Amino acid sequence: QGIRGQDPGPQPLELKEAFTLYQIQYNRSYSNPAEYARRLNIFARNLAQAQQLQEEDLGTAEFGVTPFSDLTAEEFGQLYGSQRAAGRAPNVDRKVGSCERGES
Amino acid sequence: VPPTCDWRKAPSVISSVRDQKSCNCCWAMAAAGNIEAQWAIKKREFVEVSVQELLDCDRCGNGCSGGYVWDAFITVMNNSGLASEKDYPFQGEARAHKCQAKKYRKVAWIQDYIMLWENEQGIAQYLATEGPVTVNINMQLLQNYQKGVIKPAPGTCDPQHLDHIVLIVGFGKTKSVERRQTEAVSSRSKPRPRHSTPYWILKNSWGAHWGEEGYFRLHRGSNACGITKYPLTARVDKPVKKRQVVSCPP
Repeated sequence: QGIRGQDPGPQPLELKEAFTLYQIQYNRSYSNPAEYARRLNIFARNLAQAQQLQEEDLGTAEFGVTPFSDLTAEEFGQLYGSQRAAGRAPNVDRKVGSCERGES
Repeated sequence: VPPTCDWRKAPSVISSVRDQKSCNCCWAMAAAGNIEAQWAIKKREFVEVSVQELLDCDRCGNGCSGGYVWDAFITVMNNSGLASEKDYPFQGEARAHKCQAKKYRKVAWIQDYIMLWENEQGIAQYLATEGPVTVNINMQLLQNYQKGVIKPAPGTCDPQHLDHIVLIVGFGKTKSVERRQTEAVSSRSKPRPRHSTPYWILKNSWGAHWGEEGYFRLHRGSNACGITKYPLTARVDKPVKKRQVVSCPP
């Protein structure tokens, strides 16, 4: 679960073991060794990012491995973020419910 | 405003956590969850409404590339209601011009929708007395989130950049000594304040295996991740002179 219990962060072998557990838990497979290596690298960066988020958080949140740990932040944003709802939402003072996107 | 509120504890008010999978339809799932909860509270009848109908009948085109909650409410009003999830099940893809609204019986309908004031006290009061509300947030901190109350450090989780829509279903406070379970005292961790932390309980649409069984908690009282910008809710009951008294379970 949370990465907090590991000091100071997984070693390469541990990282690979953690990634293998992740693949089993979330049923992930990659089409070729290059893709596997790329996702492993992203996974490692996300673990480091999670550790930093936990350091910075002022509440009780715990960050660590999640279903999205093999995605870059960009991929995560594209797959799960509602781009239309992104900050450029239409001016709600105008006729709420318009379909025009991003019209200022 | 009561000190705590959790609509999940009220029987048959909050439907099960949905999973949008590869379809960016958080807006439709949040709107559906809002309508279901409002319908259950005001009509005392549990229904699960069709998200797919919102996607197929969406006025703004491809609902799987994002959308707005008000668009969902207008679509519901235009179609005079929504079919059930059972009759019109989720397919995870938007089929524009495949609107089958007329084909199925409506199981819920709305009279109107409103946007609440941009303040957390007002949102909490509405939540406790009327029911769950949809909100737009910045989802930046959610990719690696596992559990607990997120309280963003100043300068993180830009409240102006909103890219996800979820449903507030309650609020509460951590116990003053609640700490992270896996907190290991290490030179790298700053000591956490021990006072209790007020939080919102938010229903997400990434399946029950994410976060706290599909939910997450966000600090309340600091407009964390822009939560106060677009609080929207459908109204299912006609305005009546004598208000029906409802209250959120503590």
